[in-house]
Amino acid sequence: MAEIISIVSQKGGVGKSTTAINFSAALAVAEKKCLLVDCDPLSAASVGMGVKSANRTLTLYHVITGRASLGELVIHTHLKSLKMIPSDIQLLCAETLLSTEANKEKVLANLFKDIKAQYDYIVIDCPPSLGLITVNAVIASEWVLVPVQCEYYALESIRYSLKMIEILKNRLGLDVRIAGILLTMFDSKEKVSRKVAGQCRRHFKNLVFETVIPRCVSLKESPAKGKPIVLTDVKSAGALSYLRLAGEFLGKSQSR
Amino acid sequence: MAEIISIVSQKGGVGKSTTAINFSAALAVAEKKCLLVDCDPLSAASVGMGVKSANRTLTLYHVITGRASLGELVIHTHLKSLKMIPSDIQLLCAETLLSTEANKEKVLANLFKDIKAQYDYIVIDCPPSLGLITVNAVIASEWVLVPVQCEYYALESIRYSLKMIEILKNRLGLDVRIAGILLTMFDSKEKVSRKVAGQCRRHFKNLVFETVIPRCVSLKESPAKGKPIVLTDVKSAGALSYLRLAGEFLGKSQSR
Ligand SMILES: Nc1ncnc2c1ncn2[C@@H]1O[C@H](COP(=O)(O)OP(=O)(O)OP(=O)(O)O)[C@@H](O)[C@H]1O
Ligand SMILES: Nc1ncnc2c1ncn2[C@@H]1O[C@H](COP(=O)(O)OP(=O)(O)OP(=O)(O)O)[C@@H](O)[C@H]1O
Ligand SMILES: [Mg+2]
Ligand SMILES: [Mg+2]
Repeated sequence: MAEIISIVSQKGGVGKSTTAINFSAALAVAEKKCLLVDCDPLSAASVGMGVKSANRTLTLYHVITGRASLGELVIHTHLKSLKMIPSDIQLLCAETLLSTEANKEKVLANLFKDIKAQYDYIVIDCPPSLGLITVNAVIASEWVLVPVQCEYYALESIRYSLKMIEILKNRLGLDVRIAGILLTMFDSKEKVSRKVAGQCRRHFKNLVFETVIPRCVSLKESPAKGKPIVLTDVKSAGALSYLRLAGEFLGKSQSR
Repeated sequence: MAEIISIVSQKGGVGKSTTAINFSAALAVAEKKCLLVDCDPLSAASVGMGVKSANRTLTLYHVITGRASLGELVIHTHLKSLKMIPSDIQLLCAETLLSTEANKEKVLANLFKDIKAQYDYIVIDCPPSLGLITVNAVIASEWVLVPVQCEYYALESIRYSLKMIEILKNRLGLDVRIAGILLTMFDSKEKVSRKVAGQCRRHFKNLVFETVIPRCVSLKESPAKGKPIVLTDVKSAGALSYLRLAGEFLGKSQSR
């Protein structure tokens, strides 16, 4: 039965989509059957996996409005054990639609029930907000992974993301756990980067993954090639760090 | 009578808050009376101006709920002709509150009427979304400035921000104009950066500001000092580029 992992941060540009793509690809390289679900209306994860918006006729919007099932949206990727559900700008309307549903916070959780058995892991990329789409993703999940850019503003925002998860857990009695706080775009030459990483580890202790994602040009370039970094530059520091992250996470998941 | 400028992009981490702070500070250095309004619940612009969340008793949330006037929220900054209205996480609740108001899209525009006469320019920092707070800001504005990070994902997102503005203009007959598309975090040594900047200029032509904001470490460091870059490192490439941007914008604004 699949474990679902949501990639969540209200702060923008911290590496959520980059992590969703490359973490799910690294799990697939480790022979896990994976599904990447793009829940951001700007569809960065779909663009980064080379899915052109023109080919998408059925989207999550159609599933939420009951005109298609989640299974019909699944497409293949360049990796054998990684499949994907792309996003679309119409998802913006889904947020308004969801708000009128009776069980508005559990729509995604109910939709995943039909397909969960086919995968080991499902990774959900969320938009930079704590709106209804993100709340739906967190409620459907066993784990939440919170990326933090090693820069000043991002530090403040972790508190809010963790607090939101805590509130949902208490209000709805969820079993969701924090997979970890992931330091991203770390540059050992920059003072700000070292300072933020240090403060994050001191403050959040073993909630922070040991694996750190370095600032790496290949991670910026791989979306233009429409493939995860393990396929565009497997020897890069970026690719190695995401493979290490998958290993560290699998250790936590299997000891659950 | 003040002209209001909203800094808008649905894409996260493109430099909205950094631009809001340093553009308004550069206008203040050019002897314009300015007000910086932080409309992002994560309050990056407030944090970047050294406003501690503990000292904020009255916030925009209190104004929207009718318990205070906008004028009561205004605080001083380190620059004589720059004042500020800080934000607060309670603004997240404002979005839900706004949605029940009769004139839900024009709440901010009505609130600004009382204070507009006291300033030459009002700069509004928006969250990374096109929700009700951002829609309110655009409807209250004469100009919209759209920052674009010189990286692959950000290019796709410009279309959506410009489209949203177009839809609002047509639906509500607004007079809002695009101040310009601002290229940010440009790094001439990176191929991706040069490529995205070139594509942006080819596609959007003279909608793109001539001024480009370079990737500059001092811009990352100034928020930790709680001051705009013109006060922390005035000789830096970052400070010079925002001073040039203010000059370029004033040319457009005065010829309106
Ligand atoms: N480790 C890294 N090194 C260098 N660049 C990176 C790294 N991680 C992400 N990036 C780049 O930084 C930018 C922001 O990353 P990304 O879009 O993944 O963040 P996000 O949190 O998903 O943003 P949003 O809030 O808009 O959804 C992108 O241009 C991406 O290519
Ligand atoms: N020109 C620049 N050079 C280097 N770093 C920059 C530059 N502009 C912004 N930054 C840094 O990049 C990060 C993102 O910038 P910022 O927070 O201003 O973006 P934003 O669009 O406001 O993000 P959000 O979508 O979360 O509101 C911050 O850590 C900031 O300090
Ligand atoms: Mg993203
Ligand atoms: Mg911001």
